Amino acid sequence: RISSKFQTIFKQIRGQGRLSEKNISDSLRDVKLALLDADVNYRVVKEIVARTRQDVMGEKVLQSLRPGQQFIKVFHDRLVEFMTDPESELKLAHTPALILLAGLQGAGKTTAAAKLALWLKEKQKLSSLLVAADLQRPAAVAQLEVLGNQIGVEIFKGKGKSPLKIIGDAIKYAKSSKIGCVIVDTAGRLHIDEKLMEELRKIKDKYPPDEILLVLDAMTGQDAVNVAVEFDRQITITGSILTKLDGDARAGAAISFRSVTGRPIKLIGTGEKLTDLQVFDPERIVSRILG
Amino acid sequence: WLGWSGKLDDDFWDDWEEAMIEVDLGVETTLELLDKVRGGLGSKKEATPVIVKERLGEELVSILESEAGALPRKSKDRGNPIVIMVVGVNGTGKTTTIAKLARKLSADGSLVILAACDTFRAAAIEQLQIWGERLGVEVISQQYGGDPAAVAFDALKAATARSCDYLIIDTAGRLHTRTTLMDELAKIVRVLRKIDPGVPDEVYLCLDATFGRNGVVQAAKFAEVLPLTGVLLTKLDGTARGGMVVSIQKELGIPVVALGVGEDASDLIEFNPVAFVEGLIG
Ligand SMILES: Nc1nc2c(ncn2[C@@H]2O[C@H](COP(=O)(O)OP(=O)(O)OP(=O)(O)O)[C@@H](O)[C@H]2O)c(=O)[nH]1
Ligand SMILES: Nc1nc2c(ncn2[C@@H]2O[C@H](COP(=O)(O)OP(=O)(O)OP(=O)(O)O)[C@@H](O)[C@H]2O)c(=O)[nH]1
Ligand SMILES: [Mg+2]
Ligand SMILES: [Mg+2]
Repeated sequence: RISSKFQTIFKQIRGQGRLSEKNISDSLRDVKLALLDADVNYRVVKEIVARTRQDVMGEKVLQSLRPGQQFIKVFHDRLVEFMTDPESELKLAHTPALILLAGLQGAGKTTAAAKLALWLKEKQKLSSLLVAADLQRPAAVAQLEVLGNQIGVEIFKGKGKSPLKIIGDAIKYAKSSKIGCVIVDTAGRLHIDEKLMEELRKIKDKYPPDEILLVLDAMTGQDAVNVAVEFDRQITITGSILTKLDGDARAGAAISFRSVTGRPIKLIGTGEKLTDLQVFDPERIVSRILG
Repeated sequence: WLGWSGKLDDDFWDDWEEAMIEVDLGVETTLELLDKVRGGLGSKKEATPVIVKERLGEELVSILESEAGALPRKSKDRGNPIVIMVVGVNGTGKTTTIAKLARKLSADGSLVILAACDTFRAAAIEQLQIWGERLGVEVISQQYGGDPAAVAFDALKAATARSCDYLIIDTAGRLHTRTTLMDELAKIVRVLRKIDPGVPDEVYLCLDATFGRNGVVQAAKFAEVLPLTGVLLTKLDGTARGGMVVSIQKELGIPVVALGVGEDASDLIEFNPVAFVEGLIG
């Protein structure tokens, strides 16, 4: 649907010798509506449209357009450029490396933790310790245990009620057992829950992670900016894992996330199996969003 | 608060467009309602920001009131258990909301029983069992990997034999794009109807308030294979407002029945259109 919208918008621009102000305004309005339909946040869309208008008016775009070249291709490429980040690989400097997963309830953190452990094992020959630091959700520890058993990765279940203490003990254990990476699964929490956000801050301050990844559901709508801004502001995330991309949500949340945090999306979840984890591909996500 | 400069200028209407899009009402509904209200404003005198807000509110409430959504109440003359099935995509809060429903429905002494028909996801059965223990509600379950329809069948048999008032069926999260998994849900319904052709009484679609437009697609797809009777909108204790339910009611006639506002069993409130709209545009 959107792709045909875009095709018509830019068909009007292509093949015209000179763009009129009206062509540009109409086309930009259609771009705006198409991005909003794809769940990109309103203010982010406004910014994108304003920047595109500047480029088009400033003739930067038009001059780079060869006759017949579609404007949509230029817009698409600009967006891919925007979504690309040289720092999109996992940076695991310490021994053991420490990865902290955080995010809203139900985003896919526990599943992502296990997927990551399998990923590191197969792609980087790095052993992991999965830390069950969600002491709140019923059977959360059991869930991680089942997943750990499926992939032959050890689960650390601490003693006591403090996630902070459990993480500290897990790191000690990983060091003494020569495990390469500690992956911490945390309880889902709202970005506006002061107490739980402070719990994350304390973890981060006491045991500085190599990666702090916001696990974000690809179906998230306008609220993505609120979640992204607040998690980044409070615990300085290093990137995101975007989950449930095996659905048909347009995933405009990806653009919202990138726009308000400047952080890279590092990995994507593409299913419920523990093998369903892939490297983020900016080209594919932009094609999906632009339809 | 919209920075009214004394007239309803472009900025004023842009601010409303932004406010409505940002609560996930979607472009189509937003433009339609703004056009309607703007067009309906008579003389310059009656066009004030307060009037605009009132009119928008009225439009939204009238959409949400067009189909009443309420939790079922077992009547004296109903013999068999009322069957409630909860479905939806992964992670929306189905299992937790079922615990909330169980607590609410058993508050007046009604006998509630739960069926653990998620036989797939890691620790799904244990999760529901813990809720059952906390609430003093029985959970019927079988082994992982088993046929969910078989669990549902046995659960309804048991619920009927024990004269339960309500049977609530938990199902595995699934994307509406997976045909085999959607067929699995239809099969549960067929199998239940072998026992009682009148069930399920309610089929609730659980939707996460943080969802964007895909929530509307989900509703349409689940409605293709199941007799959806209502929406359970969860996680409204966050900053998302769940505006997608307006499109769902408008386009599919499916009402919101209850709202999830937290992670405890008591965090469920019955849907009230006026209060909900206040949350959307208040
Ligand atoms: N289709 C699909 N489902 C996924 C994906 N990632 C996770 N899930 C499912 O989403 C649901 C929630 O996943 P969890 O890992 O329990 O999410 P969580 O963030 O740990 O949840 P909380 O701990 O309650 O906050 C489960 O049913 C998972 O199987 C994905 O990439 N695709
Ligand atoms: N803040 C908040 N969290 C909620 C609400 N409802 C559910 N949750 C949380 O959301 C997460 C997922 O809930 P579940 O009940 O496991 O969701 P589900 O739909 O059964 O998940 P799957 O079976 O894996 O598809 C849990 O951490 C719940 O505590 C709500 O209204 N508010
Ligand atoms: Mg979890
Ligand atoms: Mg569940």
